[in-house]
Amino acid sequence: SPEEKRHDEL
Amino acid sequence: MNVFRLAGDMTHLSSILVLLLKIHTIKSCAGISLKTQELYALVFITRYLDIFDRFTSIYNFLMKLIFLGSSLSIVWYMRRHKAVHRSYDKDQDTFRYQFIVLPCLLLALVINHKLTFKEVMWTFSLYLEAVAILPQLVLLQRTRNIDNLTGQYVFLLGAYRALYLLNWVYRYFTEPGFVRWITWIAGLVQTLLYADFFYYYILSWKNNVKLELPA
Repeated sequence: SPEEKRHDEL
Repeated sequence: MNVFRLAGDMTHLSSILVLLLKIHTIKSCAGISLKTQELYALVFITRYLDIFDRFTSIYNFLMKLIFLGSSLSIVWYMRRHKAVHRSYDKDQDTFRYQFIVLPCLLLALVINHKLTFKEVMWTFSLYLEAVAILPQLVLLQRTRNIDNLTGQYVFLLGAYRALYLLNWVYRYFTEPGFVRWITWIAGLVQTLLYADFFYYYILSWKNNVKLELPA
């Protein structure tokens, strides 16, 4: 989901 | 994961290692702002609230643990370790937290992706990270004698941000629909704050003289 993707960086 | 992102993370990690090296082996935190370090600890705590319930990769998970652990241990050293604490330039480190924390919190409440606790805290951490270096930059400007490790620490932090910008440019052109305005603007502001420091750092390096920032 876009929300999951939003948190894929540190 | 692209090469810019990996290089950015490794540069970030190196900056923390340089600081820990200074603190742990020389037992000195001279020239280091405790305020900035506490703000970074707050950045990692509020950003990684999802550490146990959102799993993206083992790499991310381990890096989150390292960032949390190292930032908290730096704060512990500067506050509780006797020798390290003695070297802390408390009187020079006068930046007020509330000038940074409150505006970031308000902004995160107004401009965010979703009005939930975790999402607002995550957004707050992005805004806070962008300006958390300010107390450190103010302290540097007041320090007549910036030692090499302190200079390298700030340089590596700035380099990490610049590499993240390249990572976003790369992702924008290679990943369809990759757009993250909040992250980008906060990241751009953060990188610009280092511009002045970079200028004097590179100048001192080129001329082989000790780093000193003009008042």
